[in-house]
Amino acid sequence: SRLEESVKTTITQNPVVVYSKTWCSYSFEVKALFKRLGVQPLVIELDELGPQGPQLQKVLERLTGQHTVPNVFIGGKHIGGCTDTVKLYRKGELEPMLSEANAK
Amino acid sequence: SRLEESVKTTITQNPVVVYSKTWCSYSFEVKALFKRLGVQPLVIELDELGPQGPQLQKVLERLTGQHTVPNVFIGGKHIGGCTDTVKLYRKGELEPMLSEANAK
Ligand SMILES: N[C@@H](CCC(=O)N[C@@H](CS)C(=O)NCC(=O)O)C(=O)O
Ligand SMILES: N[C@@H](CCC(=O)N[C@@H](CS)C(=O)NCC(=O)O)C(=O)O
Ligand code: FES
Repeated sequence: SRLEESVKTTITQNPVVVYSKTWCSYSFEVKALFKRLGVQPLVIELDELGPQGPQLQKVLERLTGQHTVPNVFIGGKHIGGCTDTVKLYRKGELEPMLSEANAK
Repeated sequence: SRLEESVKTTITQNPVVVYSKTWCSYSFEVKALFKRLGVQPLVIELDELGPQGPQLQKVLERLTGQHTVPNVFIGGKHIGGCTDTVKLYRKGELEPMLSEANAK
């Protein structure tokens, strides 16, 4: 679908993309982690898009199997949610990924 | 109001009360902490009450100044959210409170 193509374009054209909800603390936490690492992700707040929000969430679920927020992509690759991203950081694997994706 | 009275009764008659939302990870985390401590809080899922959910949230905001979830009470006392409860736990202050409120 057109929406699916636009999501694919968004995640391949931006080093780091976070699909988020403004009032969700897990979304806030992952955005704060990137900020601390000096990374400016593209943040898409699904609750500020009107009817397109739930449609985008369905597309993300089709593409990644994940319907929850936050939904994180680095270098076009699906990373997962907040706990996944924090785990990679703690293992020292997140920063090399960010460098490789030219995010830092 | 009647709703305000019912909230006051609920928080005084139950040792631990958590106002929550089923899909919220911070609500999940605080419920999981109590479970690990062997405590069975009274959990009220605000997103499962229909129109009463937002009404209850307004009452909680009037009574505690907090409109967010999770909203935690121990022994009739307002504790705060997830980060507040976890902080008390880490400082060793949560478990004495739970014992005093006969929650454990
Ligand atoms: N472990 C996941 C949890 C994600 C999660 O459960 N997100 C919640 C909000 S905090 C959500 O999107 N809930 C909507 C739903 O479950 O339908 C992560 O760390 O991102
Ligand atoms: N620090 C607070 C954060 C609470 C919070 O922001 N909760 C969010 C959901 S995770 C909420 O209720 N958002 C609704 C709103 O902001 O209106 C806690 O630990 O509980
Ligand atoms: S909605 Fe509460 S942590 Fe996401």
